Amino acid sequence: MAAQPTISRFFKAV
Amino acid sequence: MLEAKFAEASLFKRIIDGFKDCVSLVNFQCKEDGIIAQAVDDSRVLLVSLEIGVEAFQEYRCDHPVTLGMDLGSLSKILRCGNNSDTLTLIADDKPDSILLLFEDTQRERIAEYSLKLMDIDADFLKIEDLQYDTTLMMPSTEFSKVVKDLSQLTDSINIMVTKETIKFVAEGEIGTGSVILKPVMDMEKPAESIKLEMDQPVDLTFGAKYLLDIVKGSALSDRIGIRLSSEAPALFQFDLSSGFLQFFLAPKFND
Repeated sequence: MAAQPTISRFFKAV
Repeated sequence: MLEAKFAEASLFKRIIDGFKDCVSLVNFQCKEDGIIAQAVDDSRVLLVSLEIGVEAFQEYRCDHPVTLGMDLGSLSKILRCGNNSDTLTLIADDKPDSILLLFEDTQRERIAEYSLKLMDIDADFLKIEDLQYDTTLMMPSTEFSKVVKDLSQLTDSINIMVTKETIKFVAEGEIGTGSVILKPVMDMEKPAESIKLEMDQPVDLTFGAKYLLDIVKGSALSDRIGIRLSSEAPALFQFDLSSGFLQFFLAPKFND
């Protein structure tokens, strides 16, 4: 099964 | 005061149509050097980043930075009221409650004016840093759109594999399997038909078909799509405007 990470794992809020 | 005039309303329509189905509430940040917007879809998997540079407008003026929070569904209803060849001017004051959209058909002396109520949208602004990519592809957006739409019929995940000379898209579903192989090609007579590939490292990535189907809706903006892939970072899918771009960042699926 492939897991779908969210985008917030890669980009941080400023 | 913001006054941003598009020579053709169709450009703004195509921009909004390019991402209105994956995000609904968007803050448009208007500054002296153009308009930017950023939004993440409800499942927080797809990040949309829009930049419309001053050169994309026929006339542009923004005295003070202003943020316009809009519901794209509502904006889209108003955009449908204008004709594609009308000019479209977006007008807002420095502390606006609403934005004015002015459609003008100069040949027929027809002027249509709509106002859209603005919203306070509480959304994070994400810092998009320059990422390192293993592979960069440039191809016709219609070709990419067809591959995604065809393979999505079979499965909810599409695998993209790139080696030195080959780009392979694979779908494995319950009803069967499908694959499309493309090779880099330079079309001198029709440069827009060319497929360019720059590969530092081979990649083998899997993406949710649902999100790729959202991304290809940007195809009306440009006849080319730029795709940058990395094993370590979200993929970047980019449609260029005459000045600016519409970007989609999509995190690949990982095997548990």
